[in-house]
Amino acid sequence: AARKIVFANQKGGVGKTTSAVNLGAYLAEYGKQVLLIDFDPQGNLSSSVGADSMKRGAYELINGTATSSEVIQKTPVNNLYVIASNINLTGASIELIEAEKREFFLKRAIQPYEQTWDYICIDCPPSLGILTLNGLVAADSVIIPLQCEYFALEGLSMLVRTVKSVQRELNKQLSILGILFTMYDSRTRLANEVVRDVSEYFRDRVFSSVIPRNVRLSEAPSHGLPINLYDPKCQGAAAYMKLAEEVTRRE
Amino acid sequence: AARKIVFANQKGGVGKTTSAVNLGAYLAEYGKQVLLIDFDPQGNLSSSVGADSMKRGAYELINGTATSSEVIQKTPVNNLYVIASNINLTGASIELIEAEKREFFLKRAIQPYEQTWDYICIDCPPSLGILTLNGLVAADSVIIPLQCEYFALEGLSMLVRTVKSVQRELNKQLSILGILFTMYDSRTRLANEVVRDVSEYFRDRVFSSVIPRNVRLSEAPSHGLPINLYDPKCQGAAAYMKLAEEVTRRE
Ligand SMILES: Nc1ncnc2c1ncn2[C@@H]1O[C@H](COP(=O)(O)OP(=O)(O)OP(=O)(O)O)[C@@H](O)[C@H]1O
Ligand SMILES: Nc1ncnc2c1ncn2[C@@H]1O[C@H](COP(=O)(O)OP(=O)(O)OP(=O)(O)O)[C@@H](O)[C@H]1O
Ligand SMILES: [Mg+2]
Ligand SMILES: [Mg+2]
Repeated sequence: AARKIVFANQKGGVGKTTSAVNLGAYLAEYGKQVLLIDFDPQGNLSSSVGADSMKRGAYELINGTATSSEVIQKTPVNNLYVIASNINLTGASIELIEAEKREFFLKRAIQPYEQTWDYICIDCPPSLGILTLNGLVAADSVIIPLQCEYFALEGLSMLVRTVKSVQRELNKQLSILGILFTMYDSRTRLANEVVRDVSEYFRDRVFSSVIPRNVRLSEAPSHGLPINLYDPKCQGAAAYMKLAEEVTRRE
Repeated sequence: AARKIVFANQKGGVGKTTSAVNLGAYLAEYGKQVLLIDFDPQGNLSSSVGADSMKRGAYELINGTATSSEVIQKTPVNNLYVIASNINLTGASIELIEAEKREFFLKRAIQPYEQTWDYICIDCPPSLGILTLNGLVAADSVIIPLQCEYFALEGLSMLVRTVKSVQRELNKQLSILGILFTMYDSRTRLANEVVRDVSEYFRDRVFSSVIPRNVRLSEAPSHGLPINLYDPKCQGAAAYMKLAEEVTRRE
């Protein structure tokens, strides 16, 4: 059955989307069947792979008004597919608040897909609201992208507390697959302090792969391509390739 | 009466908090009486000025369970004060959803302060949810921090649409004070493309001050100091000083 990974961090701009799309792309290059799900109304994951956000997508998936062949789109990478987000998803976070079992919509919706895919990667918005909770309940593991900055460090304890309460009350199988340092610049003292402090505290739950700050990673989405197609020789690509190896080893 | 400025952008990590605290600090240095309001449950604005997040703050402000002297804290900068956010604010976004006139809580709560301050600066979370809507309704102008990256550009039209619908339905006085380019790195082609495209479209609603990427800005919050106290000679400080001049000229 599929391994379901959710990318979560309420701090904004830490590399959730960039990590979901590029880890997904390298897992697909290794021959894994990978499904990306864009559960952020911003739709950045969808545009990272050039998906059509006018088609039915994540919103129609959770309210059952579309079939799987209607919501699943191909991407430019073999073995990599995507369920895009569209503007309807914005309304879902208000609609879901009042629904019964509101945290289980995504989990129920992806159950039929579990046998067909090797990996399902879920991108979330920068909040601990109902869309992210759905992602944490649907997944069996969470990757926490962590920008090597002070505010990102501050938010980590709130995030870990939320993950623990989801594990206790809503999803016993959820585990932290790892903390992923992103936009790391070895020349800055702050980045080295953050890496040292977090590694001491979280030990083996920190990925040994560290994603450097690399402008090619921020250019790729404007071409609708993951980094393995946009610039496979750059440092950012090498780092996500190494991460994909590490994730498959942790299976 | 106070000029009320809200810092809004649903894209995460674009410099909302960094801009609110540092613009506020330089307006205070010019002798303006400035009140910062942290309306983001992450509490990054509060920690940027070393505020005590165990005290009553923004949540107690909107539900009327605290007096002004209980919620207003001093900061290390003369003339600069803050109403901090605390963990209670996380619950507010769920509580407010079901309340009557849910977008007007902050506007009503700050009315008694209008005569005592020259500027009230409101920081919002990375979403277009109920907390940001309260900020847009309470303010008379909005500053849109815009990271010079592709995803930030994508989200701009959704944000401008939201501002226009708030102007039409909830707050006729709301205007866009300006778009502020942040984390600008003149060496990258992408940054120059974003600046060119946005300046062509928004013309005079773009600030001439551009905030460069400058590591000193990301170090300052770990010391609980705005940049005018942490490193007043760095490029980031000079850029926010220039922005403060531009904002006071637009009065
Ligand atoms: N390693 C990196 N080096 C340089 N730029 C990066 C890197 N990772 C991400 N970026 C850029 O930084 C910005 C933030 O990254 P991204 O959008 O992936 O973060 P996010 O956590 O998904 O944001 P949000 O909280 O808004 O969903 C984007 O413009 C992205 O292109
Ligand atoms: N001009 C700059 N140069 C370098 N780093 C910056 C700059 N502006 C902000 N930063 C850093 O980038 C990160 C994102 O900035 P900030 O937290 O202010 O954005 P935000 O929009 O408030 O984020 P969120 O969406 O999570 O509220 C922070 O770690 C901050 O210290
Ligand atoms: Mg994202
Ligand atoms: Mg912020």
